[in-house]
Amino acid sequence: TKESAGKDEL
Amino acid sequence: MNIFRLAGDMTHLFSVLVLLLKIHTIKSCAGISLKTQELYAIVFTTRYLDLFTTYISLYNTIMKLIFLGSSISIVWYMRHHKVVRRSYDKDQDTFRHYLLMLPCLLLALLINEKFTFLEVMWAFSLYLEAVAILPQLVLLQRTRNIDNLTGQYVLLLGAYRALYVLNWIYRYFTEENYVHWITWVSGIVQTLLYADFFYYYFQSWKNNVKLQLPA
Repeated sequence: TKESAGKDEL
Repeated sequence: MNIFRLAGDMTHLFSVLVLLLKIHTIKSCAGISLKTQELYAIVFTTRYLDLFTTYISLYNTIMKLIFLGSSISIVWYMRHHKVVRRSYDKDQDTFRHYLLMLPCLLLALLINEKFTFLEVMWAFSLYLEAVAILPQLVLLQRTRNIDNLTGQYVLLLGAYRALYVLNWIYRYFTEENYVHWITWVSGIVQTLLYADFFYYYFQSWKNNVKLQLPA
């Protein structure tokens, strides 16, 4: 999802 | 996942392995800043709170657990292991790292993607990670003899940050709606902090002399 893109990084 | 991101994660993993190798096999933490290691333990604890709320992938979960577990165990070794703790340069490692935490927390309360507990903690972890290397860099400058493993550890950490910047550039051009100002700005600040170290590291490597930072 758009919102969590980036939160998939460490 | 793109190649820069994967390479970034792998260099991060290698940096941790180098440090664990030094601690486990040589039983020494000379030249390593406990202050920086404590900050990293706090960084990963506050960032990975979403382990309990969001599942992204098995890779993501495993890596998070590795970074959490390794950062906490490194702190434990440096503080409590009866042999390792004796090699800790306590008198040189005097950076008042707790003073970095308050401004990071205030900044996270002011600048975040959403004013929720998890988002504020996430922003806090990014701001704190950006400056967490400072005690280590100060210690390197004070330690006259930087051993190879310590130099490689900091080099790998810096490479990990630089690869993440390339990963953001790549994602910005290949993904729609991929804009993350908080991550980017704190990540670029963090990478710039390594610039000076990189410079002296490559100088020493080129001239084939032992790494020494100017006082």
